[in-house]
Amino acid sequence: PGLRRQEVADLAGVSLDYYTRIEQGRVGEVSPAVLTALGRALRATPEESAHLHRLAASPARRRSSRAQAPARPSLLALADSFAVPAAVLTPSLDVVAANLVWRLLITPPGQSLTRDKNLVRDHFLEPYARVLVADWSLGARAGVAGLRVQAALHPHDERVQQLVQELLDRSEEFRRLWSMPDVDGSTHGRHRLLHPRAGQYTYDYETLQPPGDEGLIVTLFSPVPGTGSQEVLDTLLAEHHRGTE
Amino acid sequence: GAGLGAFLRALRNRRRPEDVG
Repeated sequence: PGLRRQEVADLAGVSLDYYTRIEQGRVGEVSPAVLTALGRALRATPEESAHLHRLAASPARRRSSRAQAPARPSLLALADSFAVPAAVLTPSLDVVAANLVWRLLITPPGQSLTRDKNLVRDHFLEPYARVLVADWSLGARAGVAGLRVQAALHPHDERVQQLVQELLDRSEEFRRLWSMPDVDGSTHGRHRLLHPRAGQYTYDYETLQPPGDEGLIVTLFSPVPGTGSQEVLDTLLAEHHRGTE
Repeated sequence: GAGLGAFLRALRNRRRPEDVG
């Protein structure tokens, strides 16, 4: 299966020795031109090619990783200002803030809305994820792809590395996906949730990253028009307001 | 193994048979 190193080296126009040393991590800095040629030789998608360049960036040029930086109050207010489900995530995909509709949509029935959540850990290890997420495998791929990108951006972030190790230890499905090179669809896509009471929620997710920040991510789950998904949010909000009256 | 070498190896191992030739 796959290509031999010699074939990759030939296709990319580099020597076998040089390619081998890159793969073994024995080359200090790989030029962007070589990375682009390798990506082409391996028929990398644009996202995969971008990931090659991200991984090769020298540590000094990588984003600094202040793990667990608290979210600024104004970022939390930003999440609250969206009418669609919105959350602020750390590089390890811990939810540090989420607006009310996000929490109503995601939280298992009967559990506290403020409970600590990690999107990838919960997806693989929480039984409720198999109830809520309509296409669990699609979500698993997207989660692993997103975590792979974050691990590359924050190679010294202990939370990211700990989470990867925990999931490698505890989930065979995670181990299988982590061994593959998938980075596609890590920042956007269309998914569905099956809320036990409110019904099917079809959404497009997008991620926004404030520039020059601690690596915090704002993620939005926008309902797809014509799918009845806005009504799901309306139902959950009405139910919540009845309960708090 | 989330580094460049591991990612290249995974891409190389993934390449589908119909691509080779």
